[in-house]
Amino acid sequence: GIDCSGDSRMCCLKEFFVDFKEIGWEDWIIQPEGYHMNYCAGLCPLHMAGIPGLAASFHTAVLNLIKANNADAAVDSCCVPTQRRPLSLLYYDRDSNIVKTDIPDMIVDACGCT
Amino acid sequence: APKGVWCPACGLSALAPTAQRDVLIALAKQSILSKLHLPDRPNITQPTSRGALLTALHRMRAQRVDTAPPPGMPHDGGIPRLRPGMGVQEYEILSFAESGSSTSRSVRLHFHFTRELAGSTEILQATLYLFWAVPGPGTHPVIVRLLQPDPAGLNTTVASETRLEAQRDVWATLDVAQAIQSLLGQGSQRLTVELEVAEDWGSPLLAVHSDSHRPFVAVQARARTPHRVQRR
Repeated sequence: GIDCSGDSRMCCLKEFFVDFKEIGWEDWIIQPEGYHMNYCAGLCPLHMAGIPGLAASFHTAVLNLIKANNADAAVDSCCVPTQRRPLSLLYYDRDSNIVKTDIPDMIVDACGCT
Repeated sequence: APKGVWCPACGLSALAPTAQRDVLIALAKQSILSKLHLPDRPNITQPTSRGALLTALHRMRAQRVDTAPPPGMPHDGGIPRLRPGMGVQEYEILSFAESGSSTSRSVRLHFHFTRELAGSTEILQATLYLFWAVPGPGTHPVIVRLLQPDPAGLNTTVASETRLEAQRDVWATLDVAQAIQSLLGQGSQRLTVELEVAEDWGSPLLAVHSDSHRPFVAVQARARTPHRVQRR
């Protein structure tokens, strides 16, 4: 994966941190202090689309869906997350109970082209 | 994303930086609330004191150590664990007691569980923690009743009754998983526990009002996975 930097327009990982104190959520979310809502953006070179090796990747289902819905999309490819991890939260619910949970696949660590 | 734009993040770069930031923060709020099955951010009216929370966490850790199998044995507290990365959300919930009606020989405690738990989760384990403040030497029997509302919701019926022996100041535990699962199954969100002592201790749980000995229920739950058809 490529971290976005400078003026590259390639598919890359854009880091974005939401500080719970800044948005007034620090009273009900005990931990952590914020959420790394990184996301993927940028262009995927055309020659990446339809690479034979892709058939073996786990993006095949996504690519097939795109093909099924939009035939000419097959000549393009998307910048998508390739690595994700859970967001662990300790928070108060509406009954002032204390809840700990891990929300799966909430933090993007790397991006790539399908 | 604006119409005609290929992917949700593509239109972002066309916005001004402040507008981008506002869109992303709104998206972050929406995704966290939806994953926690919350319609809106909770308004905290009774934050738990730090003392009560630390005591509860300490008690739970001690309880797990006490019930851990011998070294070398896998330790999962008897809960059927999923392999990590299975993508199923699990919860650990601490619900602290609210005092209900009491007499010189009995006291009622209420534990609330939110609607989000009902219907969408299965209870893996639930333990009631009670601290006895015994008045003196000897054995002091305590009757613990789990009450649940009757179908009309006007009265309560006894779901289970357990007799415990208190000999000294100690934390006692009681398995309440079945009672909570049945409560949630009936759409109720409140577990009521009644404690009654044989002789006149005064209120059997003077400690109810002290932060470091506040009774609590520790629940481990797992989101129900929708029925999936595996295509081979």
